[in-house]
Amino acid sequence: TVGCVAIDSAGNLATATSTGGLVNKMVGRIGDTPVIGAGTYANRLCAVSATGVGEAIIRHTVARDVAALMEYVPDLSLEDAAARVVAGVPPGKVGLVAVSAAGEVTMAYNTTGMFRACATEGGRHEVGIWPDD
Amino acid sequence: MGWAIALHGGAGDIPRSLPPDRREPRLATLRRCLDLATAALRSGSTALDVVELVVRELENCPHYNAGVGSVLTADGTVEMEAAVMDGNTMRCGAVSGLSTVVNAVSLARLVMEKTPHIYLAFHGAEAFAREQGVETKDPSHFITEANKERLRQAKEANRVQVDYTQPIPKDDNSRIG
Repeated sequence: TVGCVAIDSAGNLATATSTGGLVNKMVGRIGDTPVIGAGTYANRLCAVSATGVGEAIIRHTVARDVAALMEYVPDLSLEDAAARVVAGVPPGKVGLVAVSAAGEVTMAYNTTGMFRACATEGGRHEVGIWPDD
Repeated sequence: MGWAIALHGGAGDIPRSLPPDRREPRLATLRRCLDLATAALRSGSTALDVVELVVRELENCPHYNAGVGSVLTADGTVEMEAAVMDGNTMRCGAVSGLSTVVNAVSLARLVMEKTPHIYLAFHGAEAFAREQGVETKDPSHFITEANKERLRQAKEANRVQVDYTQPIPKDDNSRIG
């Protein structure tokens, strides 16, 4: 699975995710990626793209939950919202990238690693796989 | 606040022993996508255009599980899916079950922009792709030798596998008779 989230200079947020799914999946199986609110979601507060085991991500409506926490919990940072959602999904099953209307960026996962990269106008620039990259 | 971008190429049980020939091409693609995206954002591109641009690049990289390089179903076929969503308008588009469309993410955006629906799947999505004239290829275009091997391993282990799951090491019964 691959995905991208962005906020542009005008403050617009967007997300996109694309995948081949799971190895050896049944024919006809749908994963989280195209299920809006599970693997892919954006509103005026944040944009989220998730990856991992689709069945777990759908059950936990991962992308929408991050946005909902941002919407209903005052002053919660994007990083904390993402961390809470990821912690609620069984270990080894989810990773996500997200960006907020305030320009925050987070890349959270409960797997061994996640191929990830981010950059901000403020100068943050990361490319990594494992937690200590 | 300014612009910001984040992208991923999949999460999973990625072993630290991942050999350089499988690690470096993926990291190089991430860096290239980041450069493309930051240049586009600096020049005023919209967030929606940028996320589509980046995911197309990742779909076109055979090392990632999307587009060419998609993992295989139990039947050895590809069934690709994608989604896009625009935060301001909450407009969104999604597709599933694609076997010939080169960039599923762009078809998802066309569903969002050209239809009254959010989600098209399988033969309906394929028909829409032809109607919209997006690039399509024979399904064999998306199937790599590496993913044939991964499917074989998954079948041998009788498992469905998420990205980067490592094959279960054989327990060598010969040692214990």
